[in-house]
Amino acid sequence: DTGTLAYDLPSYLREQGGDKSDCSLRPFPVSFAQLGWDHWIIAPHRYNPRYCKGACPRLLRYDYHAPNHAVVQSFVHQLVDANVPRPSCVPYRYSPISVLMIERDGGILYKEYENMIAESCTCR
Amino acid sequence: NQSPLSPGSLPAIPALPLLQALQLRAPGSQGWRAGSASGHPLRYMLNLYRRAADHEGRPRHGRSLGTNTVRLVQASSHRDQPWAGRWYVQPLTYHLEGQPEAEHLLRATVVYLPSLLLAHSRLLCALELVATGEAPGLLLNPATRPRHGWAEADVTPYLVLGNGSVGSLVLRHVCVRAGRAEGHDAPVALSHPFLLLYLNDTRAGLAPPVAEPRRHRR
Repeated sequence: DTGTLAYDLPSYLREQGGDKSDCSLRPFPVSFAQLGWDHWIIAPHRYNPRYCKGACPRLLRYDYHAPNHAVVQSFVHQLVDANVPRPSCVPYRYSPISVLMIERDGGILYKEYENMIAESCTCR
Repeated sequence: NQSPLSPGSLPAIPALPLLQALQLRAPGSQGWRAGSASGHPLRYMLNLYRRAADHEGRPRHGRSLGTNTVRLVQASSHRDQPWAGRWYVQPLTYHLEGQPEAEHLLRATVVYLPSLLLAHSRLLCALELVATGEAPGLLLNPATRPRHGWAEADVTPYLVLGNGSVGSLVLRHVCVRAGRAEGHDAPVALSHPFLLLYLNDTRAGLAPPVAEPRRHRR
């Protein structure tokens, strides 16, 4: 019933303003000592995997790269059955990091692991 | 007090390679510290790392090593040979058994110091491949001959023979002292050559190797 949607547009538009609680990428620098891996990982000293947190807005903006399924699920949650959860805020794009490690036999190992830093978020 | 899960009942989900590495390669943290790797090999790998990645570990674009894994292998401990007059000849064996099958060898080099400045003289060093059943002995030539610092000699052909990779590489580190005698034997053992294996780890979760940047031949 587009009438109600149009009627309710102001609150939708307000929401589109990007509420702080919206799904977004947040920093979380962590050291390998905190992860308990510093006795064998010698570089990098700092690692910021970042994470996605926040509610997925009711009208998923294009820049969320949300699949059609998430758009439908969002409508189902609002218009049909609130027991169906809103889509979740999860990482969309990642980038790798390189790690320098000490091996058990005293060797030294350089490795590039993919998908170690979240670069953007999406709703799914 | 659940009875411990028998391995058979655990879901056979392949752990992430990083977690696998943690489980398989992470030396037990019982008093084990990264400090056990030290000296030239550690400094060399830290420099290699800084060339390849920034301070947050992100691989630098265009400066890639051309692969996702580089392993430094140190020579197994040989008794250090005494000097014979001006000469120093040290046999070195690099054991390669136990390399993970998922790591495919792309290139192998031996890194060593062709010359070492001492107080009253200079050491000139070379690497000799020791003859084995399949390959004759020969003197190794470094790709570049820097006046100072490390040289890398390619040994890839001697690591991959017809029947797959060899189990070890045996070299001789030969040095001669040019100039006046020193009051004591030069500390050559500090700069034992070490082996670098450039590998492509084919397990999921490892960054696919980037095509090696084109090297402009001078």
